[in-house]
Amino acid sequence: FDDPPGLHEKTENLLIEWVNMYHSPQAGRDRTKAFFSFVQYMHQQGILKTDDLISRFFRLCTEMCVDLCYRALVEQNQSPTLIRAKCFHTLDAFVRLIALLVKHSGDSGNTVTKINLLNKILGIITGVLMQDHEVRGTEFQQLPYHRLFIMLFIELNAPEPILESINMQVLIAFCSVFMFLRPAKAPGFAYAWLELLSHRVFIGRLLALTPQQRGWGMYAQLLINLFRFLSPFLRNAELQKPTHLLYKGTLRVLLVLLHDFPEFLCDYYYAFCDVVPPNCIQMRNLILSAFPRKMRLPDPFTANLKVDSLPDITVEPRILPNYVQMIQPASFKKDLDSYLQTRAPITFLSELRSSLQQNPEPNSHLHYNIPLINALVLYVGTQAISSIQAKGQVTSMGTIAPSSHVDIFQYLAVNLDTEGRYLVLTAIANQLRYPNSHTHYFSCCMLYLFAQANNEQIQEQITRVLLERVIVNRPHPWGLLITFIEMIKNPTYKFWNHEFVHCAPEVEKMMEGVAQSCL
Amino acid sequence: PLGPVPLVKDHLYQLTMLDAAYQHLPHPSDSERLRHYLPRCPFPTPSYYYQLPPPHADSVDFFTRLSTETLFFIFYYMEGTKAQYLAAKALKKQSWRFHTKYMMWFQRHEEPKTITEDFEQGTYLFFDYEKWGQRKKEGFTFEYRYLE
Amino acid sequence: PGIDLTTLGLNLNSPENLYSTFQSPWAEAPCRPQDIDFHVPAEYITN
Repeated sequence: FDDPPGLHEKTENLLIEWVNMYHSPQAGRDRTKAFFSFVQYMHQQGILKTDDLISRFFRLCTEMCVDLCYRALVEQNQSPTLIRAKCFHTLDAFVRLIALLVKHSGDSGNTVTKINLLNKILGIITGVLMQDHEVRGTEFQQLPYHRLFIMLFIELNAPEPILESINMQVLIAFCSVFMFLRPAKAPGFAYAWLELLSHRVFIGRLLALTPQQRGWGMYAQLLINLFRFLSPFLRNAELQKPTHLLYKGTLRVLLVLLHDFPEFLCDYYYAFCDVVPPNCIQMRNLILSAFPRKMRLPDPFTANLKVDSLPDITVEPRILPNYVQMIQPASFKKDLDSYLQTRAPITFLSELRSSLQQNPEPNSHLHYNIPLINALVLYVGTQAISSIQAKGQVTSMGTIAPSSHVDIFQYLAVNLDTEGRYLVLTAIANQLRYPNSHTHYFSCCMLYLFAQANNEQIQEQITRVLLERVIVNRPHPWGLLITFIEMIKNPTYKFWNHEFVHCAPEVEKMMEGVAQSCL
Repeated sequence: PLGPVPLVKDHLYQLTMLDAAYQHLPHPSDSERLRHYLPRCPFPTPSYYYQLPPPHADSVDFFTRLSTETLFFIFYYMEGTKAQYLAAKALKKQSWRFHTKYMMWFQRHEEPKTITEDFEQGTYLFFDYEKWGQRKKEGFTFEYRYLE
Repeated sequence: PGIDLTTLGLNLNSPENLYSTFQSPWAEAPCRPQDIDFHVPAEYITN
């Protein structure tokens, strides 16, 4: 609003002038020569006089670039290659101007000026995008914004000393913008957004090159927003084409992460499983299958595999989000800790179900608070491991019970309804990953619940929770396989005697098929 | 128990916007610099054609086995890409040198007795600079002439 | 049952990193060398 009179024309002339200078053969290697003379010109035009004018200049430039693209996109019978060449002719020049201004603003040592200018400009582009997204609705086009963001990111990540010195702040600036433009906020930009997130330069910087893994937390946050967005659509098993493409694209990105950065998935699996819908079995298996590259996994099908004697089986895995904080309210956490220590208050168990039904996910039609269940299960398990170790014992079927920890799991298994029990068993199964102390404890816990179950329905549901994860396409988490194999192989569990294993010919056939492939 | 759920208003709006966005997906070249001379022109080849590049196609060894003309073509037409970089490395492995002043590749036959600023003994690659300047592919020939 | 993840165009057995040639979440194949912008020496910018 209230652009000073004549600013629009002045800006348009400046932009046209810069684009011509940028593309002229005399512009010099990276247009630095052209840039310095253009900055003089901007000064003469008074554009750099105040912060407000600079902001208006960049907003007007962004809007002009966007309008140019919309005009090009509606031109009839133009090949996509030609349309893009026309759009990028201006967009790439504008990106270079921004990059040079960021690099050369303030003296070379003053990184604050540079980053402030970058944040301002990214904020302006984001604002124009959001307004465009809102005003145009389904006519919105991602092309100009996607190009601006990715080319600016690539330019500001070029191997130059001045850029290296501000690289972490540049990454933070872009991650903040992408957080703001997450698919739930700008669904019309969702495909471009995932393209930006998975671009080789972006992944390389955030996950590979930034020291001390300082980009991992930001990248995890972005992925969590992607899962959150997909969740309600994936819950409805039949996916329409647009959602299916986004889902498949997500799988590709996760496969790249599984292959190149398995430790990243190991660290953040918990946060991802909190938001991946429980029926997204293969995607969740993919996340849970990650294991540290330096680790050699023993073949889960090895006969008489001695899990207890594996070197890594007592190692505590790193879990990055602070899941303990998820156990709310504080009074519930206090009672929980007290019960674990002293099995008092005895009412704790009987109130447990209603505690887990407090404020379930909005719009989810669920009756339980999944994040709370996930946090409770993991917390009780880690407390159990500590108390076993405190007694100088090792985790095994013989040492996990009797204990207040297993009391809680057993109470939940026996007293919750189908939905609640499914969620608890899912939370336990989500811990069955690569050899570590959690995998070991929760594997014993799952088998213990199966062996001690006082009715077959619980055993059937435990079987379902494991089986649905085993029968999907690969990959399968190591901990899942060793638990399932133990359950169907070890006569202690009398698995094959159960009615539900033979309840229908196709079920029996499938069970045997799975058993064959496992054994 | 976690079967499908009816989508709420927000989700329906998101789905509508996603459907619209699905009509104009970003293209991989949107994340790459403009290729003035060899823009991507994806052409649907019969499925029995190779759809993927041969394995290790992005290694120097693979490029070293390419013909010199191919390497020159890659070097001059795929500027600023990894292909150009690999072609340059392969040319050097084939004992070509790059003359920065004339932006040309040349091959020395023996260590020159005197090296002048402009010309060194060896085989020079000659090509039609005008045609090259206009990116004319037809008639774009490489001609080797030994320079005494 | 999910999908066969080996059919998504990623060479999952590659000893090298996949991200450096990852073309796009919608692409059925990795980048080719001519698709990847590279910081070549300035002299190579001959056009």
